[in-house]
Amino acid sequence: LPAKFDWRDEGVLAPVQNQQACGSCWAFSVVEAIQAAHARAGSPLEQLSVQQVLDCSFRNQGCSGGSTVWALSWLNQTRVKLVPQSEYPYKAKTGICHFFSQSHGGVALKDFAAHDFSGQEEAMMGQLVSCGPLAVTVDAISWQDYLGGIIQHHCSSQHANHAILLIGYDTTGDIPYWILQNTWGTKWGNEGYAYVKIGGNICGKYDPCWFIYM
Amino acid sequence: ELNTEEFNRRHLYFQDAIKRAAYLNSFPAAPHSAKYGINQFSDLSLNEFRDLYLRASADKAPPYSGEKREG
Repeated sequence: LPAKFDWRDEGVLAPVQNQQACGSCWAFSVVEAIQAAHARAGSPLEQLSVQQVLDCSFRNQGCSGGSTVWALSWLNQTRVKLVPQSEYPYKAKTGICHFFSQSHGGVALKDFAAHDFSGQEEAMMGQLVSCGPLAVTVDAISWQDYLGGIIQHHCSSQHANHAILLIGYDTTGDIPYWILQNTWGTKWGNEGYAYVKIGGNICGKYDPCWFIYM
Repeated sequence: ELNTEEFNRRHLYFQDAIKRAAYLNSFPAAPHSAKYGINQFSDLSLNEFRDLYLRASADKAPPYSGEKREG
């Protein structure tokens, strides 16, 4: 494994988004992972519709919350194509599901896998490098006050409550850390990103973790 | 544009955020350690923050085995 790796250097990530006052992190996490997988497969990077997942993933509750694995299962079972963000823009509130015909252009999920990586950091690094950015859930309760730097304390590994995208890691310094892309805008954290110490399952970052195949 | 009652409530939450940040910053810090302080969420109560932004379910998944999937 390389000592450091960052998917931002590979041109497969859209800029940091802002979910605004809507509990849509689960939808952003899934859509951003699919966008990255699609770009890695050779297509131009295209922002896909988070609002489509928010409105149409029926087992979830839109802005009131949801599950990344349910959203992925829904995409996998229905073969719904995610349309471009420009065609189904984000409104930060739950709306009525808009349907598109199968002939309409879009990106469909081929398969996905969900894993618990507790205690297997190197394996997770390997998956990150070989499979692309990973949709993960974390305990983000202390992130309300976060300004930047490497998070080393103040979050449990037991209460995952926020979905984000794991995009890289850096083990070259004194404190090895993961790089996470959040959806709270660029004014939060390190211009929208959080760094979390590698080791000890801080923030429950790999408990569990999903990665996506296209 | 806030009325007095709402302003006072937000002010209290803001003061709570300052206390929380002081606590979080009080732990022995290694170089490049996280810093906590005032940001766009500082006038929200803990419950408001949780209700608005921490809405992902924690699902169970099988431990990673390292085996390659077929197909």
